[in-house]
Amino acid sequence: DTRIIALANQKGGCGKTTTAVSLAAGFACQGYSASIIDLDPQCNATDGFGVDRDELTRAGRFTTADIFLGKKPASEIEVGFPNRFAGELGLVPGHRGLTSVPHRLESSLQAQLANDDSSELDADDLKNEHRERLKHSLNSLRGHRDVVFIDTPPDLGFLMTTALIAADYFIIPVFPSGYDLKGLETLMRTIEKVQRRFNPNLRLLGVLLGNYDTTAKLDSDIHKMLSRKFGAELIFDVKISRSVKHREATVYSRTIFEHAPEQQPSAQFLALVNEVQRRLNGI
Amino acid sequence: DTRIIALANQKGGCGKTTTAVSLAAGFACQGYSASIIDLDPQCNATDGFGVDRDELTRAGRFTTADIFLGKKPASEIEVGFPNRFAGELGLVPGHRGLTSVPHRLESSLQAQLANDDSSELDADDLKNEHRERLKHSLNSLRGHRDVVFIDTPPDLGFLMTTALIAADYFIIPVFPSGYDLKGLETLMRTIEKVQRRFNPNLRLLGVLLGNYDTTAKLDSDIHKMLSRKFGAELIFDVKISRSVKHREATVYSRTIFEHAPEQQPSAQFLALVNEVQRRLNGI
Ligand SMILES: Nc1ncnc2c1ncn2[C@@H]1O[C@H](COP(=O)(O)OP(=O)(O)OP(=O)(O)O)[C@@H](O)[C@H]1O
Ligand SMILES: Nc1ncnc2c1ncn2[C@@H]1O[C@H](COP(=O)(O)OP(=O)(O)OP(=O)(O)O)[C@@H](O)[C@H]1O
Ligand SMILES: [Mg+2]
Ligand SMILES: [Mg+2]
Repeated sequence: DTRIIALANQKGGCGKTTTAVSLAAGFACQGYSASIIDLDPQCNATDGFGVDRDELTRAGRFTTADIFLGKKPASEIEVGFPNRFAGELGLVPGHRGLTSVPHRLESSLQAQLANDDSSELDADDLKNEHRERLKHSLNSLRGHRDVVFIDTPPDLGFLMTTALIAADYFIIPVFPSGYDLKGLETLMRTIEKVQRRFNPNLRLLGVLLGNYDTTAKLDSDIHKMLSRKFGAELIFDVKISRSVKHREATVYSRTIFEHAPEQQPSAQFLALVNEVQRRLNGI
Repeated sequence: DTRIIALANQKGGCGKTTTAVSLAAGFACQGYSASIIDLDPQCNATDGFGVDRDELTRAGRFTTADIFLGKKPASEIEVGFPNRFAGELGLVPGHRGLTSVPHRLESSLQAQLANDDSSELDADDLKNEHRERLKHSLNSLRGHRDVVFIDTPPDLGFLMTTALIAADYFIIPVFPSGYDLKGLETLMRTIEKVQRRFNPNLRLLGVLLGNYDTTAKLDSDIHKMLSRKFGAELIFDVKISRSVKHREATVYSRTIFEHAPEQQPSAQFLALVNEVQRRLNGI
């Protein structure tokens, strides 16, 4: 049974990409079959695996933008990494043009409304069909992958909404700081709307503390605040400690398991893979 | 002579808000008259000064959303902080509804086109008028403030474009990591478009390295890479070191000068205030 997990937090720089890339690669290292979907126009998850985006374009490969503009199934656009991991890993690469996807869908909607003798009410139906395009595309991975992770951009717009509609679960990555905490109310309100209108089965898998400094009192205080707010059982036991190795890995476009094998940063993410599995099976 | 400085970098979590808040407050601490404009729907800059957004709404106060939707001059919307700093500080507060500003302007444009016997070409003029609304609003501060800082959301959409159109200078805040470096090409391409079409006088004031770890080789390597890429004279001499004090300040909604007076984190930002001034006067 395939589980689809979205990273959700509009705060910029809270570990969405690092978590999506490291969990997808972590599952693949453990022999599972995993996918990662890059829905961020910055394309950091695509870069994180060392994929040359200009090369992809030259080769006429499709990207996540084509899921929305061309209704492409994800299984047809995945890029594989043969023999890189014990298991399998597929990447659906991102594209800078994702930024204009909402506008382009909106104008195609306007054009459709102008052409037919359709009404204002049809606009709602067309809009909802656009919002479900990622979900339909990812259905092509169900039954072929154990897990699928969706990396999202730092805002609560169309792309985040489509990820939450397509997902079975979501993870909230947080770096310990006041700005990160303040955005959580707004995030949960958006999620409740998606659950009510589109995806009643969407569930919180857990809140993940990253960039964590075990020596700072602030970090343990924030950990306590989050446990009180969400309930201790919804905070991942594993915390990802601050380590320069994560930043180094992004410069060399390698996963943490390739850049710092046998060291604490990769050991923590392997422990997190186990905890994610326990939560998926236990729920 | 008032100088308007935008923070520009679509990478999430690279220090835009910390820099905007700390520089605006730093100038005010030095006895100058400064403003800060919160153009991010997350409203972190507004929170950073301890302003209660719900209170503002109850009091019927305007926000940056009204600059676009109601053409309000910034001087009429500013919130003051009497006797908090040696000089003066005004905040134009943000609003969560900023996210929908581009959509709302787009539909008002569609409605206007439908009403008049206007043509497709008029759409361009209307769109450009929307893009210049922030610039016109901030003109009301010229002559009354020494310096104005614009905090921006982590994307290259409408709000960032309007900030770059309104600004005289921009600062690129960067945290030392691969993901931050990869986005700089795209950022500079967007800036060149704004310079060509809307604001030929827009100039880079400098690239600021933040969250800097003096003990990590990666951080000094990235500093070297940036100096090669932009030229050493466009990299701020002052680097803002990593310090938990910055994160603590966000939890207590205090500026770094109030949270950690006489300590390194505030001393570094005061040094940066001096360097910004030298660059403004020297250029
Ligand atoms: N020098 C520093 N040392 C430690 N933490 C820092 C430093 N500068 C900023 N931070 C913290 O890093 C996080 C990101 O900074 P900030 O929120 O200012 O970035 P941003 O670019 O405004 O983010 P966004 O993209 O969400 O708008 C914040 O939690 C902030 O407190
Ligand atoms: N545990 C960690 N220790 C040190 N640095 C980390 C850690 N986790 C992530 N980072 C670094 O923090 C920065 C922000 O992380 P990341 O880019 O994954 O966040 P994000 O939420 O995806 O950002 P965006 O909002 O731009 O999409 C990156 O430079 C990353 O390398
Ligand atoms: Mg990211
Ligand atoms: Mg910010």
